[in-house]
Amino acid sequence: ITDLGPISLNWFEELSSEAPP
Amino acid sequence: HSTEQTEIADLPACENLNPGNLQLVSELKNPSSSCSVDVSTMWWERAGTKEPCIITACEDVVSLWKPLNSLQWEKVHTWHFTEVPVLQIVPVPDVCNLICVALGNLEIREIRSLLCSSGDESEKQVLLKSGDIKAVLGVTKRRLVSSTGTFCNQQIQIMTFAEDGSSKDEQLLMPPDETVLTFAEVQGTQEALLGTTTMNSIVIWNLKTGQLLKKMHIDDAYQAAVCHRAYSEMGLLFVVLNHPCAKESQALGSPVFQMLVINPKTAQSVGVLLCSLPQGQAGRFLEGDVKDHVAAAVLTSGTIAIWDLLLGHCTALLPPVSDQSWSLVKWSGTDSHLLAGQKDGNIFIYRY
Repeated sequence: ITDLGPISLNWFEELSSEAPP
Repeated sequence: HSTEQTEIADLPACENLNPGNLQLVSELKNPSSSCSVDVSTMWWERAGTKEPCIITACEDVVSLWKPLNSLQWEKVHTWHFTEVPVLQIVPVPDVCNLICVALGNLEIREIRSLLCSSGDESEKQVLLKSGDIKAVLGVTKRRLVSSTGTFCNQQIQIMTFAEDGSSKDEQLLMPPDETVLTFAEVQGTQEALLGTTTMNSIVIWNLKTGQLLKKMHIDDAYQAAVCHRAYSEMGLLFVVLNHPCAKESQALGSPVFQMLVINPKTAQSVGVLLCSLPQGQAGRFLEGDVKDHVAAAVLTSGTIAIWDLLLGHCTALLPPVSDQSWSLVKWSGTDSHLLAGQKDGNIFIYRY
């Protein structure tokens, strides 16, 4: 699991703010 | 990452499995005259009382059964289909008195909702969608998601039903540049939806905004696997796929389900668990269902096998009953029961 890169508990909110509307 | 890196769950011998994990509760004896295609459960309200009911489907008829007592069931409604055969029942969570069904020959051509008019309790059906439908799934908050067409003219739509199942609201999700084949809910992140594509990718949407959040290519070792369920935990996605590989090896046994962990931020993934059959058991995945932390599969041998995904090993085996192979397995959406179906239409209900 350490090979998977930095983990964010707020991944859903972060990806939603980065993705095109 | 290849399956070789995956941690292999213990392979307990068959005799160590506790047969008491499954207890027969009741049986629907040959409810239909033709071949059974699907079974499901739902809540149905009559005269102000909500009851957990069973839905059975064969190619030309769908029936609703209400409990008479803990052992017996009574058929209360029947919907007939004379033109296009029934392929599957599509349960819609959080809604009462509404069943959806997918109709077609080899591929889905129509999705219909089945209702009863409140006045005379007569059965009616409403065409919700028609065309080249690739995938359909009922999701929480009374929603139904479907994909139609292929990558260049693909449309992914989400319908929201009213509490009584009548009116609906429609919204489009942004399509990926690959054809979507299956959908899966994400336990722990209610507004996230997962999809698998023909090009061996997993995509994530935000159901509220319709945004496509990520497309993640997974290793070709997982090709042709269907995603059954996903869990969002500690910033990671744990994805349950059936194992498409027919090969049996000394080390892996017969793998039936596999679990991948994906970091949705980086799209990196690795296999973490293989759910294999106990030693001495053979068979490949035919069809299956995953609910919470339990996975059930009908195997090519005609046996049903159950895995606890937290323990990581097979917890129950249900061999064919009365020399009839199992053809269907579904977890009940209304309690902790397992519904097991035979080709001739018999449905057995087990407590797990």
